[in-house]
Formats: sequence, C-alpha cells, structure tokens
Amino acid sequence: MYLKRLEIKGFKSFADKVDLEFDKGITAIVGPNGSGKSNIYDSIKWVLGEQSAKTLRGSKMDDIIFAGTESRKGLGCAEVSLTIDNSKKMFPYDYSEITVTRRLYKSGESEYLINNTQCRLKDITELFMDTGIGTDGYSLIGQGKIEEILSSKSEDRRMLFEEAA
Amino acid sequence: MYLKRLEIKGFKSFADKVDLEFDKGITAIVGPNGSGKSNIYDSIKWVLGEQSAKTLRGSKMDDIIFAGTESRKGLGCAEVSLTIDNSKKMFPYDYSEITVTRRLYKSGESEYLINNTQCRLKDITELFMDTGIGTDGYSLIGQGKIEEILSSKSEDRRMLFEEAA
Amino acid sequence: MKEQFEEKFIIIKNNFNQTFKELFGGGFADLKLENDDILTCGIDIIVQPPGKKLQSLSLLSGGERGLSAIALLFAILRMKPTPFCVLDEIEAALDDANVNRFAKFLKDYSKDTQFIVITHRKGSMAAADMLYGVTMEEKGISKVISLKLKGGN
Amino acid sequence: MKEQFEEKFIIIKNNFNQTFKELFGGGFADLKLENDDILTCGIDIIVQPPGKKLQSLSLLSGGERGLSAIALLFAILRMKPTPFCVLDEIEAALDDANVNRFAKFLKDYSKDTQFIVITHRKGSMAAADMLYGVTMEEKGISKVISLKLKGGN
Ligand SMILES: Nc1ncnc2c1ncn2[C@@H]1O[C@H](COP(=O)(O)OP(=O)(O)OP(=O)(O)O)[C@@H](O)[C@H]1O
Ligand SMILES: Nc1ncnc2c1ncn2[C@@H]1O[C@H](COP(=O)(O)OP(=O)(O)OP(=O)(O)O)[C@@H](O)[C@H]1O
Ligand SMILES: [Mg+2]
Ligand SMILES: [Mg+2]
Repeated sequence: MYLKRLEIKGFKSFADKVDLEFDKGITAIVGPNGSGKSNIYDSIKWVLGEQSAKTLRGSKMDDIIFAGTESRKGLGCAEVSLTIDNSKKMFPYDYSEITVTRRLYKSGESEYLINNTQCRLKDITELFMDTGIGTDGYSLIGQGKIEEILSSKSEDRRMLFEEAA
Repeated sequence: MYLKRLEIKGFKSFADKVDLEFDKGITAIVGPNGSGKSNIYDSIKWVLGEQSAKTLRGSKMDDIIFAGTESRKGLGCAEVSLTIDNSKKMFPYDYSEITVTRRLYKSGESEYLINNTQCRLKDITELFMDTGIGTDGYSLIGQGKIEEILSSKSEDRRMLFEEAA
Repeated sequence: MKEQFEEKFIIIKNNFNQTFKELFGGGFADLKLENDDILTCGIDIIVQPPGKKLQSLSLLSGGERGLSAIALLFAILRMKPTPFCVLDEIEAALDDANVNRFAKFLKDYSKDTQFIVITHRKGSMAAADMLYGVTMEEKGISKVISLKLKGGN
Repeated sequence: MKEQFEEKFIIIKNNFNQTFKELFGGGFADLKLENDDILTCGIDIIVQPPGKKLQSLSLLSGGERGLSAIALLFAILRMKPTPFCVLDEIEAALDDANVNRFAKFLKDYSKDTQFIVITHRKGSMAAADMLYGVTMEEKGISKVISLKLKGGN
C-alpha cells in the first residue's frame, strides 16, 4: 500500500503541473527555503481530506489555489491526485492501484474522485479508515510539529495511541 | 557597556564552575545537543532578574539548581555573576566594570549583589532600566523564540516596539 | 476493548524504552497512564538521557526533546507500521551526530514503511534511495527535478 | 509622547523594508498600525518575498518566516542598538545560503552591538571572532573550552 505517484497542479506554488513518482524505501525532498517542499506535504494532507485551512497554513481554504506571482496570473482551480499501490487488494477495488483526486475551484466548488469516478469527500476518508493512512494519527508529521507528540496536553497524545491501538 | 565575563556555578548542568570571558564583536557558542549551551543563555536571563521558572524551562525556580547526575550529588546553591564594562560610566558607579551576582539556595533563600555588595532584586532591574539590557525587549532571543517577533498577537509585538522607542 | 488498549499500550511503552536507548545510546524512557481510567486518562512521558538525573521533559534541550519525540514516533511505528510516512524536517533540532542516528533508524524501518522525508540535512539525504530537488527557477513557481536514484548516480 | 512613538515607528518601518530587501535580495516589507489608537493598537506585519504575490504571513515557508523575523529584529537594532545581544539558534530554519546572509548581517551590526550566538551552523561560526565549545565529557556536567580567537587559529 505504498505511495506510487503524486500529481500537483494549481495547488499553492505549483502553477505548472508537477508529477512525482515514488518507490518503496526512502525518498528525500530537498531544496532552498520557500521553494515549495512543505507545499508538497500540504498537498498530500489536502488530497487525503484535510478540512482545516489553518492546518494548511491558510486562513480560508481557497488560499491553497495558486494565487499568481508578479509575472503570472493566478489560477481558477487547484488539483491534486495521489496514486497508491493496491496489489495486495487492501482497498475494496479490483484495480492494482487506487488514485484519489481532489479539486477546488475559486468559486468554492469542490470535486472528489476515486479512480476518476466522482464521489464524496466522505468516500475518500472511509476508504482510508483502518489503513493507517490519513490526516490524523502519526503517518504525516508537519514542519515544526514533531514536538507535539510530547505535548503537555496528554489528551493530544492519547489520539496518537488510540490511532495506533 | 559590553559583556566582559560570565561565571556560572551550580546553575543547571554547570556543577563545576565555568568562567567565560567575552570581547567586543561576535562570540559563537557551539556544542552537541544537550551539552549546556541554552543553559548558558538561561543563566544570563536569570542573573538579569528573570522571575518566571517557566521561561527558564523549569516548573519551579529551584529547578535551576544543579540536581545531580547518576554519579554526582546535587548542589545546595546556584550562583551566576555577570560582569559588564562601565568605562563610559553608563552605570551610576565609579568602577570601570559592574558585576551583578544572583544566588539561589535549595532552602528557597535568594541573594543579590552588585559589585559584591548585597542588594535587592529591584536594585538590579533598576540598574539596567533604559540601557537596553534586560529580560524584556529584544536583546535576548531564546531557542525556538525568534518567530514570536512575528506573533499574531500584535500586542506581543507592541512590547517590543515600546521597548525600542 | 480496555484490555486490547492496555496490551497495545504496554507494547508501545516497551518499544519506546528500546528506541530511546538506541537513539540516545543508553538512558531510559517510559510511558505512564495518568490514572486507572485507562480509556480516557492522559499519558505521561518520562525520559532520562544516559548518565543524567531524571527530570521533567521541559528541562531537556531542544535536540533532546526532538530526539525523544522521534523515539516515540518510531516506538509506535514498530508496533504498527503505516504503509507510508511523510516527515517534514522532523530532525531540525538535532546535531549532525544525532541526525546520523536518526538516518540509520529510517533505513531500518524503511523495510516495513515507505518514507518521504523533507530535509535540509546531509545525513538524512545520504540515507535516501531517491532524491527530489524542489526549486523556484521562475520566482514563485515550484519545479521539481529528480536528483538521485537507488544505487545509481 | 504619541509623536515620539510615531517617529520611532516610522524609522523601524523603513528599516524593516531595508533589512528585508537586504536579506531576501528584493521584495518588500511593511509595518502597519491596526488603527488610529497609536499608543494601544496592535501592529500588523506585511511581507512579500521577491517576485511572489503579497499573501498572509502564515503561508510563508518556515525559512521565510525565520528570515523575516530576523529582518525585523535587525530593523529594531538599527534604530536603537543594544549594548549586547544573545541569540539562541535563531537561524535554525534557514538554509545554508540564508545562514550566510544572516552571518554577514551579524558582522555589519557587530560594530555597534556585541553578539553572543549559540549555533550549530557553520556559516554563523565562520563569522565569529571567538568560539566557545560546550561539552559534557562527564555525563550531565557541562564544561566549556575556548576554541578560536580573533585573527588567530
Ligand atoms: N496559494 C499560493 N499561491 C502561490 N504561492 C503560494 C501559495 N501558497 C503558498 N505559496 C508560496 O509557497 C511558499 C512556501 O513554500 P513552502 O512552505 O513549501 O517552502 P519550503 O520549501 O518548505 O521552505 P522551508 O525550507 O523554508 O521550509 C511561500 O513563499 C508562499 O508564498
Ligand atoms: N538543574 C539541573 N541539574 C542538572 N542538569 C540539568 C538541570 N537543568 C537542566 N539540566 C540538563 O541540561 C541539559 C540541557 O542543556 P541545554 O538546553 O543547555 O542543551 P543545549 O546545548 O542547548 O542543546 P541543544 O543543542 O539540543 O539545544 C539537559 O540534559 C538537562 O537534563
Ligand atoms: Mg518547509
Ligand atoms: Mg539549546
């Protein structure tokens, strides 16, 4: 159930489509300050169903649509697709891989797809339930967030253990 | 009015007396994780009158007294002395340098000295008023604290500007 | 339900002492339930770097806290590996020696979990099988290039 | 009183735009009083890295936020230098190129302010006139050794 592919277009600083292929093992993402590394992290959170703009460092959800630069106009839509291996049939589909897609239009309209078929956000979060993949739990740790696992609010940590247990 | 000397004994991990001399210009303090660098920073805050144990990463003030290790007993007293140049007579003393000393005993008793003469904590904070030296303002920036200058609570930042103005 | 949680808790607890010792080269770490109300109470974290006295977590250094958090993360992963794990600069507070210990952990755990790590640190990059470089050749526009492949250049 | 604050505010505001441009190689930065209640209102920080669109501070990267904070600190120091300044790893989020820009700033400002910087970064160490190394030869006991002198080894 490993990540195979991540396609980002119109999400934050990714005005031009970016297509990342991943293999098993360890992939490092490097680059200068402000180049877009954490934006890649945010795109994964977002396509997995993150609903809090604040968690994605914005104040409203449409902050994640490419806003333009001094020399380029903004875009009307942000789209992220995540492809996950399904060769062990962990997902209830006959395909060898599952692609989850999320779109947000400037109008506020959202679209969600599983293997190119329209669905609801609910279907995406339910798809990942009990797989260890998702926006809760401990599979995604954001910049500046690792110490939260030691948080003095022990209730925060309980979430972590319950997710694991 | 530059820092000339810092003497630390019994403060946090400084069980053995450490004597640091400083010159004008830039001094870098380096070393591995957990070696005691931020403890040096804390000792400067403390001798300048810091009263919040939490700011010094403790839960009560006597957390700053050397607590012992697996092979050494704890100490009964923490003492820090800071010597500042006074060649321009910015301080109302005839000496060419000013030494401020703070001691805390396990009993809870505190001692404060200016040039080896007993005084109150109040005398130390008043000595530094309007010099730009002190625990408020922007002359001491702790680990993980630089972003506070951008704090969304704009009241926090006002303190900074008022200190500067 | 309560028993199942208790079992898992004990496994993570023991793993944590293990991963802590491996990352710190000694010392000890523990997890304690705040009270008997197992399903709703908080969990206390207790940590003692090698040779040092047991003190509150707040007195630890930035790097010691970071490394303890990493030990706890891996303790949970050891019990129940997730299919993939995305980490954004979690080793920021670590000195180079500790980054190397962290990188070795990544390599060991990567047999069961796919890792995607965003990093500035050479030690973490060296452990990677694959490297993506993110740049902004055109200001404000992110671009990604593949930099290194497994066993290749 | 109100006028005096307003004067100082304008100086810091202009300094900030200056230091920001120097550290980012362009772009622009501003400070805005929230309302006319000059002596009690909050202060908004507005920042735009070169070539990028003006957006909220929260959308900036970790390193861009760190560098903006450093620009503001130096803007205040430029107006009213403190006798000495102690900085504990304030350049942690910066990449190596930005650490070098920060180090150059330190050198320029060190004419008017004595700096004591705790750091892990080579760029900051290279700017130092003097280096103290902190170690724990005996576990849990800090010891300090002098490592480098001005113009010497
Ligand atoms: N909606 C958007 N449109 C255009 N640009 C955006 C948008 N949202 C964020 N950005 C830009 O993305 C940049 C931040 O990128 P990111 O946080 O991924 O950097 P990073 O590579 O993680 O850097 P660091 O190493 O400093 O953490 C900011 O400069 C910000 O202006
Ligand atoms: N009262 C005390 N007695 C003994 N040791 C103490 C006391 N208070 C703190 N310490 C120890 O000091 C150490 C932390 O030191 P410090 O925060 O200065 O490290 P550092 O050099 O800044 O490391 P880093 O690079 O990770 O930030 C901890 O291991 C802590 O156990
Ligand atoms: Mg980042
Ligand atoms: Mg420190």
